[in-house]
Formats: sequence, structure tokens, C-alpha cells
Amino acid sequence: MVGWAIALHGGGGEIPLDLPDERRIPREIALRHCLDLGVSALKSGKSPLDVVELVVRELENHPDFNAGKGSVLTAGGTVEMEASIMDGKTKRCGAVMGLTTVVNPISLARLVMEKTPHINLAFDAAEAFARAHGVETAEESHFITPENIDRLKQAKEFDRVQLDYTMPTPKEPESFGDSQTG
Amino acid sequence: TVGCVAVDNAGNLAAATSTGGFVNKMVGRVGDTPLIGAGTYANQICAVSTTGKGEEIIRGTVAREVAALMEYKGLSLAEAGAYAVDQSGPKGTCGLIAVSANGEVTMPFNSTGMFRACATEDGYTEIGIWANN
Repeated sequence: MVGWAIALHGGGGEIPLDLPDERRIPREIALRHCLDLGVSALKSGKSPLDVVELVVRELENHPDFNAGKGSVLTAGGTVEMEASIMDGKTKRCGAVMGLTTVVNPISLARLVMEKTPHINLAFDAAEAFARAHGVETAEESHFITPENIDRLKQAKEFDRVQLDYTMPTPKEPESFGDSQTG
Repeated sequence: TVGCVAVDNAGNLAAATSTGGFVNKMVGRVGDTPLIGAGTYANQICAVSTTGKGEEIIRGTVAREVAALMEYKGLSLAEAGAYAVDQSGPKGTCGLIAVSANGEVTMPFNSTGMFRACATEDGYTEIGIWANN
């Protein structure tokens, strides 16, 4: 008899040990909420595939995590989101990349898995596939948070220092609580 | 990046990962998350979702690595997860969550922290950010 199990993550990196409460507590509350959501879905007999999609959608909707709403910004100040999903029993899988308007990229990845013979769909074609399947979309402003605008500004400032080849010691960018590597 | 892996009490497995990528990334850059076998992987043995520096995780095919180490070398999930993270690249660039077909869970990372949570049917739960909490 195998027992059920679930794990989730909200990104990693050089998270400072003195992370301020106003950044740490909302994330811990979100982790607990998402864990409870996943556990009750498993207990109610949902398939693991449904459970992981459900939990990742919840994390995508939380602005403090780097996915969906709260996605970090490209050098161009835009969002380009990506996601993938895989079913261990059948090894069927789906993935999307370069999304700019899809509210829940993980659900589009699942549609690629279930509605096409392919695994990967990217950029304009992925956006067109989303529209063709009536997936919820939103303006770019839905995904962009003031915090991530600041992060990009700092990252650009940092780069400019390097590009100038001047040799001051680069200012340590203020850490926003999670990794800038996603 | 966010991710979730799950196994039910019949041993069925699934994995999912989603991300906005890298701050200030080049427009058009694709990381590890949508690349099956790098950022996400699941088969009959385990399910894995990774987070970290995409380029290192792609180079190390980290998610598939965990499944392969279990399949070919007979490592446990925890051993395979730790080895894959350890070998993935420079310190600070990789973390993962994984479950196995018999209900094991592991969440190793080689950076200061990883926002993570897990639970198992026999009552174990963990919610943490840094290594020792």
C-alpha cells in the first residue's frame, strides 16, 4: 500500500536570512494554503495530474511568486512566461514558452499535452493556441507588480555599471526576498 | 519559479512547473522550466520540479537525472535528489522537489533557501524557506 505525498516550491536562491516579515509571512501563508489545497485534492481522490495543475495555478495567481501574476520582467520590461506538465503513468507532457497574456500558463501546457500531438508550443503560436481554446487571458498589466519593476530597475542599474567598465565595486542589489533566478 | 509534484496512493505520479524566468533576461530567452527532462519530469518512478538558474539545470538535465539515478543506480529518492542538485552546477543555482512512486518526498537545494512545503499520508508535513527551518 503506497501512501500519497505532495511537495511544492515557490522558487529558490540567495534568500537573506534576515528577510523582513512583510516579505516572509505572506509567502509562508501562501505555501501553507497551497499545501492544504493540494492535500485535500489528493484526499478527495483527484488524480496527481489534476492536483499539480490545481496547486501551480494557485501559485501562479499569487503575486509574491515568480510565475503568472508576479512574473519577473525581461530586459524589455515585458513578461515572457513558461510552464510544463508531465504525467508519470503515460509520460505524456506539454510545455509552453514566451507567453505574454495567458493568466495560467500551466493550464495551457496541459492543453498542449491533451489537444495536440506535440509537447512544446512557443511565443505567438502559443498565444494563438490559447485564444483558439478560450483560455483566460489578461492585459500585461495584470502580471506586472511594482516590486518587479523595481527589481528590473536595480538589475539594469547593476548591469550599466558593468557595461561602463568602470571599476567601482558594484552596489549589492537590494534583495526582494527570493531569487532573481526564478 | 513555482512547482508541484504529487503521488496518489496507487503510485501514480505527476509534475508541473511554471515561471516568469530571470530578472532582466534577454527577450526570447527560454529557461529550463518548459524543457521536459530539465525543469520538469515524471515517469513511473518519480516526479520532479526544479528551480534555479535555467542554463545550469538544462546543462545538467536535472529532473531526468533524478529519475535515471533511481532507475539505473538504485538510489533512493533522497540520495538521487541530493546527488543531482550537488552535481548540477555552481552553488546557489539549483533546487528541486520530488516524490517517488512509494510515497517518499525530498526537497534539496544548494542555495541559501527555497520556498517549499510538503506533506505525506503518514502525517509528515514541512513548510520552510532556509535549510534549517
